[in-house]
Amino acid sequence: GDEQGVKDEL
Amino acid sequence: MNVFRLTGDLSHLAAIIILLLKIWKTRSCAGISGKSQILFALVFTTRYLDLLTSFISLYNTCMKIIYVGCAYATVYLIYAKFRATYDGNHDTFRIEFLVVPVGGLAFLVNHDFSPLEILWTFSIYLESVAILPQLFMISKTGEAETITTHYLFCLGVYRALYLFNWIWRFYFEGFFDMIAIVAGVVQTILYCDFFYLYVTKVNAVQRFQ
Repeated sequence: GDEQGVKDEL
Repeated sequence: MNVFRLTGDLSHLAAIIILLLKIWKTRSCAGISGKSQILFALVFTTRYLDLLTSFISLYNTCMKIIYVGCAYATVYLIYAKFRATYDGNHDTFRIEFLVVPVGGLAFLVNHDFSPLEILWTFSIYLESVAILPQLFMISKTGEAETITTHYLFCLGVYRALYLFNWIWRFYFEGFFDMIAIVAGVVQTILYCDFFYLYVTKVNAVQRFQ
């Protein structure tokens, strides 16, 4: 859950 | 992945497919705002640029490709294939009034001042208001076909379910993304008036006014 990490949400 | 996130994604997918099929089956895009659809295509394009830079999961990649593909297919149907049926006279919302401020905001308020991150932020902000041309069009003509209201309902439900997803993730994963949450709340609020009309009118009379 870091702010600019991998974005798994669409 | 939790149940809210999954049903949210499926609701989003349903909305996109409903609209595409409606236009395809009726050979008409009357009552549909091409401008909202252009904005959604822009939203998906700027958000899913990470398809080129990182792999998250097969689910993630497939859904992104489907969303982007359907968005462009919808724009193509409205502005090319069934252009004659496009109700341009009633689709008069000035999208630059959305895109320019949203672009400015994405530059000012973001998690990281990098091109990809700014474009992602832009897409989040833009998605929250992208339906406004469609809602404006309906308020102008005073009516919408039932299937169009189903499309809007699914689209609104999707973001509302994402809110529950973020509440879930906050409690069970300690995750929260302020930009996504604030934009998601704004987006959901924009659908509230419509939700009310949908529940009280659409199921009673088959014509939405």
